[in-house]
Amino acid sequence: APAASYQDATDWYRQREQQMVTYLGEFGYIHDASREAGPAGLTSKEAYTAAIKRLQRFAHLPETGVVDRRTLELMERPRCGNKDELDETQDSSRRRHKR
Amino acid sequence: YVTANSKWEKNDLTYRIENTTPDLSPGRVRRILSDAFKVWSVVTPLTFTEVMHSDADILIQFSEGYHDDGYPFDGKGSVLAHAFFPGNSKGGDTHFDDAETWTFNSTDGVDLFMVAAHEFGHALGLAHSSNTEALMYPWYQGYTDNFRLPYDDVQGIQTLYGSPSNRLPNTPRPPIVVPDNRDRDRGGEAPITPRPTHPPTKDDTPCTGNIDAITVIRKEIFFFKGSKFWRRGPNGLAAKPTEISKFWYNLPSDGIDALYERSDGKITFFKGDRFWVFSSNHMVTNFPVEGRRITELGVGKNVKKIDAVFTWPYNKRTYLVTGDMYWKLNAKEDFIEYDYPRDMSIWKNVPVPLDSAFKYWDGKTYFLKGDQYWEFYDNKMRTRKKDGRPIGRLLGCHNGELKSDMTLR
Repeated sequence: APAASYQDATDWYRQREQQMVTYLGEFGYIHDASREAGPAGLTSKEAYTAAIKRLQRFAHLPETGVVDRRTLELMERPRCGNKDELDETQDSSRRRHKR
Repeated sequence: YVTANSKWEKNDLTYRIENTTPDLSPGRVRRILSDAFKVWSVVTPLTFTEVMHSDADILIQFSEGYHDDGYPFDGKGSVLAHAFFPGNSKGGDTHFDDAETWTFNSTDGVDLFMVAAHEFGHALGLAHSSNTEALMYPWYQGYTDNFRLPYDDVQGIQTLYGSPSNRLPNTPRPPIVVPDNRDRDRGGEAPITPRPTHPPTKDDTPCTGNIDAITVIRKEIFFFKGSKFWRRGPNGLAAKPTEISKFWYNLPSDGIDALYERSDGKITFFKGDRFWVFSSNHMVTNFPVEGRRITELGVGKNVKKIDAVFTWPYNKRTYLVTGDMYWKLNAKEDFIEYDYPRDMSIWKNVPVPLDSAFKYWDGKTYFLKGDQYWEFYDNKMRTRKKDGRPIGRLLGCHNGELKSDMTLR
């Protein structure tokens, strides 16, 4: 539904963005350390956008990098609580190594 | 498919169902879970045997909200269940959110068979697959009649355990491969060892470690062990240790678990499931002498004590630590933030369970355990060195004794 005012729209978007950060952290798209330090810390805007894109790629959605309608619908879907992306510190076999 | 970094190093696994959901009869739940294990046993050499009263590799439970593993459930919808990758302690354990309506072969709720089969995939060492056809795809896809394990999952599990013809002779093997780190992989946790008790003896100086609590109050470092505390300021060590209860009246006389200086200058002490707030060395007005329960701060009812509390200079927020979990207090320091507890592995290389932690004069955070301490490197979210350093260096000890003339670095 169209927002009643610009302020409503901004509040709505901020709320969704906060939900998105929580979701991305909970399911491994933002590293736990970044999640603790917060958006002002270790997670840049670029990293946040890249995390949304990784989620969208994993779920086979268009990689828009923003919290769009399809992504919001995906977040509403019931799912397993385990992470989708293993932190590289968790999975040594997937780490990059120098030759 | 994606595999985790641990697998079971034996083929014959046991599981125990600790409780069932009221949505289905216990007998039905047992059959569904048994069938969910069969999904994996028919394509691998693995066998699964239910045990009733003995220890088991995989513990299964239905629970709601916070349930003592650092990953609280979120009520109906969204997260349905989770499982830990193979490992010791919690490894393999599988938890279902009992706020869901569990069903079998019906659209009127969440199908227990499909979710259990997925979760057991994690319990065996598979992570989430991005293949939408796969059982290990993270989003719930509803129930399927005559379910057959998709090819992606068969490939994944056989990468770990081989096909049924690869069955190993039934000889005793080491039970599990334990990852050499305890990162947040739901693959087990660091062993929890009880903190030793410290009867006050003449030889029991802080230099031997096992500090109960430590903090800086008005530029003096206070460290607590047993019934006493020591204080060291910029001019050196106070002459003698002091009995806690003779300085902070009405605190338990047998020692404290943790303390910190709040942003308003008051001091909060933790002991067991209680906390007290002092202004200087007097309890704040109208604060109950017996203390308030830590559940009033929002931590779970089954948390029996706080191991450590510290204010992290990076964001000036206060954290409570118990075992392998931690909580962040809100800005007013009167309740925990949403989305906690979290797993202590986020604080990379910090050992658990901690003895204590604090923010030092130098603006850095130090974690203490046993006779060692670790300095935390905020920008990298890890300890500066993986190994701890002797605690005596931090407290100003020389040859195992506190030196009064030593000033801290």
